[in-house]
Amino acid sequence: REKRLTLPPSEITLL
Amino acid sequence: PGLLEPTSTLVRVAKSASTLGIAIEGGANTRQPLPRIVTIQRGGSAHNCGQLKVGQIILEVNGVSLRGREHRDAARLIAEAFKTKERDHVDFLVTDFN
Repeated sequence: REKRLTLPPSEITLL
Repeated sequence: PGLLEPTSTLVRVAKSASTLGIAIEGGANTRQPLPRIVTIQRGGSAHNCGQLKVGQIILEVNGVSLRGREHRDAARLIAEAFKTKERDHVDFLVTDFN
């Protein structure tokens, strides 16, 4: 099976 | 259309309100490597402009690429582009495709 990416989710910034 | 980003669009946002009024997520070393627009606040400059949409990916700000920039760096670049008195607008190069 294909490995899942383990990169973290991003924070969200209001601009 | 260009060869590298055939679906990109240049959107000029006039500084028509005191805030830009977008929320972004993503940046280098996250699951979303380029910043994505997740919210557009009613009454903000982006909303007034009418051309930015939730889900779009921001490729460049005032001609500066966001590729390889971490979230905070990308957010700072956008905030500074909005804050500077040198221009009365911010140019965004965006794409609808991720």
